[in-house]
Amino acid sequence: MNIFRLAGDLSHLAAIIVLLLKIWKTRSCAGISGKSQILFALVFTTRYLDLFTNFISPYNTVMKMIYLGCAYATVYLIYMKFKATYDGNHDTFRAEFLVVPVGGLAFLVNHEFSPLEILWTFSIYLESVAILPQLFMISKTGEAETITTHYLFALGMYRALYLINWIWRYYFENFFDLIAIVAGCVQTILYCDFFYLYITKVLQGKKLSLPA
Amino acid sequence: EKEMPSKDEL
Repeated sequence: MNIFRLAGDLSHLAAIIVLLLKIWKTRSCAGISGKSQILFALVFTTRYLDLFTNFISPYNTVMKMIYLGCAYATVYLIYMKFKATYDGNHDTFRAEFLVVPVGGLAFLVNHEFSPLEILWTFSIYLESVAILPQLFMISKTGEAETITTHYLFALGMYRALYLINWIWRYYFENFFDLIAIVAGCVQTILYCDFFYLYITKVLQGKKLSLPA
Repeated sequence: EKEMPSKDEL
């Protein structure tokens, strides 16, 4: 474990908690893409199948359980408890256009052709594009609540910190996983224009609004 | 570098 990976995990955890609290406190999921949250729940489910069979450390197990629990709780709040506030008219990104190609790619490009490895690879590829419905929704509504932008910033930073972690592990631990690195680069690049807007607008105290 | 599946990561 290195500082970049720990910072990345904490940033990821912060994002997940911020989103859950935002929905719970405001009792509203306005501006939140339920499709992205379903994709994230799918990412954690397919990645943590070895949660009970492959013990790595208490930290690893606890964090996986928190991620899984919060992901499903968020989906529950969006589609069940606060369904009335779900903005389905703007959450129209065709998620199947992500899941099907990612599923095919996981079959073709992986480290080992075994069920667990293919599902892990699927989760890595899916995570890199899972935010697209959310970013698409913001581009459609033309704006985002400030708390939502903080959620997105923390979520985007988590994988950017992981990229630094992989550089660190490459030099100090001779560790190298091309699939995770390439997917992580794609994932972080997708946030770039949001990062630009976040830094130039939200951090200047303005509301994030896109030229509609 | 040897490729290692990054299973110790979240």
